[in-house]
Amino acid sequence: QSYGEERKVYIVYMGGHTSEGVSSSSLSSHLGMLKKVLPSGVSATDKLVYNYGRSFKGFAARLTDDEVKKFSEMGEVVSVLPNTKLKLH
Amino acid sequence: TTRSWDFIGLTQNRTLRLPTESDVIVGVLDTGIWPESESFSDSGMSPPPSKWKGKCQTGGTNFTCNNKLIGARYYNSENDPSEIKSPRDVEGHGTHTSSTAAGRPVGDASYFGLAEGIARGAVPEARIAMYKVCWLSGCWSADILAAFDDAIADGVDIISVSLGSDFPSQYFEDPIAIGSYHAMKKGILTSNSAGNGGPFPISVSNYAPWSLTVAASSIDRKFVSNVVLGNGNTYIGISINNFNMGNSVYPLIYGGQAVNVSAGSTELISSYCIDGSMNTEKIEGNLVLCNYGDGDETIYNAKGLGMIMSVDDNLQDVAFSFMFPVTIITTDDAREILAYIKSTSNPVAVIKVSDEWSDPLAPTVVSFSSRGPNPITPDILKPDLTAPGVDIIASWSPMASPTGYEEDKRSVNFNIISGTSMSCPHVTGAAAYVKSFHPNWSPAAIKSALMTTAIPMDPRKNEDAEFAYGSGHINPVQAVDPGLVYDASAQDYITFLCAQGYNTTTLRQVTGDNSTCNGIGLGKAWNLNYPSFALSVPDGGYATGSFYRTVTNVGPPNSTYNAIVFSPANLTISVVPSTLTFSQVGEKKSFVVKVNGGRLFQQPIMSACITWFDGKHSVRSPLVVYTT
Repeated sequence: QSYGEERKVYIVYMGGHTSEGVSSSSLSSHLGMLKKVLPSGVSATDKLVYNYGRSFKGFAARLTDDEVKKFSEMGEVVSVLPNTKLKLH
Repeated sequence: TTRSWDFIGLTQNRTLRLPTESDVIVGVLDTGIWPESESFSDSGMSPPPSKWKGKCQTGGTNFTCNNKLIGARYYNSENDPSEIKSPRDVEGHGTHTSSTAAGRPVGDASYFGLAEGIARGAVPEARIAMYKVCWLSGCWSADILAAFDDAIADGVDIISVSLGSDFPSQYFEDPIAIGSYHAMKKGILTSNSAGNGGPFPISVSNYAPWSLTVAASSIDRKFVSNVVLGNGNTYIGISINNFNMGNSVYPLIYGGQAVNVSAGSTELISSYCIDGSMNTEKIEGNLVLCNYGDGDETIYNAKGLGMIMSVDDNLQDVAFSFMFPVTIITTDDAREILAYIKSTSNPVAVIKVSDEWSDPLAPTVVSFSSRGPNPITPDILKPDLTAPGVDIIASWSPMASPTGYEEDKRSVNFNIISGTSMSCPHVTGAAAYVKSFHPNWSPAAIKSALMTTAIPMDPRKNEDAEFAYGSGHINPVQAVDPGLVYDASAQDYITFLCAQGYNTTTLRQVTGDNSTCNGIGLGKAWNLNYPSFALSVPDGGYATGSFYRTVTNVGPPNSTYNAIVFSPANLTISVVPSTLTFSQVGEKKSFVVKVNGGRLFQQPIMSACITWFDGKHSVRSPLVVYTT
């Protein structure tokens, strides 16, 4: 894989649930977003690490730099965060 | 813990305890938990409250939950192969923090006989849910966010997070700030450690205004491990030393006398006992005097009998434990010991087993505790308050090394460690205690109760003042009856975020509702209904500001509070109105605090405080003014 094509875990944070409550289809909705961005032939289910849907919206997935850029430009995305390592205090 | 809860007034036989304590669920994001620990026994406990929606993820191992440890999950986004996939704690930290907050009483707890007593948490009847987000490789942000997502939905009441990032981030780029924001929206308070980046300024982490940020301070127990020389002189050392060397004395050398000449080392380098710099043959069978560093592993691996390490006086406020006899002395004492070594042909010494001394200076904020000001919002004072975080004994994973060294194969059920990780669960436990009395209080109200009842700290012992200790030292018993609270709703935080520069589009996404920033311009954070006041001024600027606040009466229906202002001579502070009269519980009254301090140059911190007093309740808020 060339530089930038390596897949790393990123958080795609999409904020809170609307007043209608938790969408039962949040998983399918997030997988749909992933499918739109991933190249054909790459399984969205395989690249999805977490579906955040119980308390807020978003997901974690293994993405390339290009895919991160595409998600960052989406209106419904609040922030795309790298999977950084935090430390015990 | 065997001492810290008594030290802060939450005694085991307190009369103030309600049956509703067992309805409180404490969620802990940490390294997992050791379910077999006596601290998590469910003897006599009823099944979990009906609000509990969580689960026990056994991971195919022999991990089980019970009526005390009601839930456990693990998150492993990077597929860390170093541990079995289970919520089981092989590091020790999560077992320690969980038992500190909510552990059940365990008699005869000790670390090899040290800190002996009944170990207990603040709310022994409360439930614990563990969310394992930290592995031996670290704590990944995707896992932390997944844990928040679950904990909030599972129905926990308080979330405890004793970890953080080394670098500041904007609120919605920080997984803990994001998670704790959504927790706050659901009525769940998050208690966070302030970090161990002190004593350097602006080192505080976890500074979001909707969470509680906890500094670490000492308790009145200090572990002292003295050095006795062959000439009879005794020097005070600080360490947790359980190794009994008996009444004999042992040969003593100076690290600088064991130079590894073939490696090109010098006396100066080997005086720090750096690995590879020393002639190991000279170390074996000796006690070694070293300058401050990581020399303990060098000396241990070279079969040294023990180590006496010198350190600056201001770093002697915490005791560490080691794999063999070690004590930490001052540089002045090290000079005297070196003079003794050089003065005699047969220098000898012994390191004594730790004594537990009473520390009359406690509580003081420990040097390593991270300091404010707040790196993102300078007008929100952080840390919020301080709690015991030095030399705390609590339950431990018997699979984990007690000292953190892989070579240390000893297994313990209790361990003594220090950090803001240890102070955070003290505030978690205190918040759970308040929650058991006031199940309907908002996160901001519980936070306010803990902050405004905190015991003021002495700035003569902490030169960073409020940047070290915030509102002061936690006082959980008084926090149950604070008199007034500074409440804040999710909407109040949205208004705050608008003033911080977040736009309507972003905030609508974050909140999921129709929030708007219309009519709210960029500005200071002075109008968030925060239980403390901070006025940051650019260097050479004018210290002028007005803070608008509203307090809610949670004390007796008919009460009158008067404002008492303490301020240094160069600050003028007025509170308008200066009297607040209430006629019912839940009634709200507003006031404005006006500050004028003239032009300021290079002003580190000026401390003032505003106290509402009704003759019984003292509702105290610190006010700080400083230049950025």
